[in-house]
Amino acid sequence: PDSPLARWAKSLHSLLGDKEGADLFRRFLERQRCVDTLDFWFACNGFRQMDPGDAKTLRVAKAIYKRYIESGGGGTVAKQLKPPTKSFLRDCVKGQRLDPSMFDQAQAEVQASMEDNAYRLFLSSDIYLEY
Amino acid sequence: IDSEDDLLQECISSAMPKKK
Repeated sequence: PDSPLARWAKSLHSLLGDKEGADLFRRFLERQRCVDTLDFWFACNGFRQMDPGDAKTLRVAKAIYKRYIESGGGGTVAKQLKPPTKSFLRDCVKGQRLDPSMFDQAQAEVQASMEDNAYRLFLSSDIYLEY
Repeated sequence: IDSEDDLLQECISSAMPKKK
């Protein structure tokens, strides 16, 4: 009953909290060409733990923004975000107003989309069923 | 000085679950 597969099927959080589960989900997303959404999700968690007073934190915020949100063409993350969420983050980064929770809303939107789409597909995918 | 990609990768890795 407490097999890894049963745990991973409980919730996206239980899947992503487990190294093997997260690795398997990554392989699935690589096939679907949307691994960016997973990297962004982890980047948001990593950012939340950074010290807002550290100069490195601003560089990381800019890097996340540039890589996943600003990208004009075909960014899978950018497509899943609401316009107000994107403009909020643009203002934070350009105005250098950093807060550990600044990516929370964007992360929640990407997470909801993963739960509705990629996670459900993953639970019925060959990669999961053959594990 | 670390490149932007390195910083981003470091941030992602810091949040990934570790092997038990």
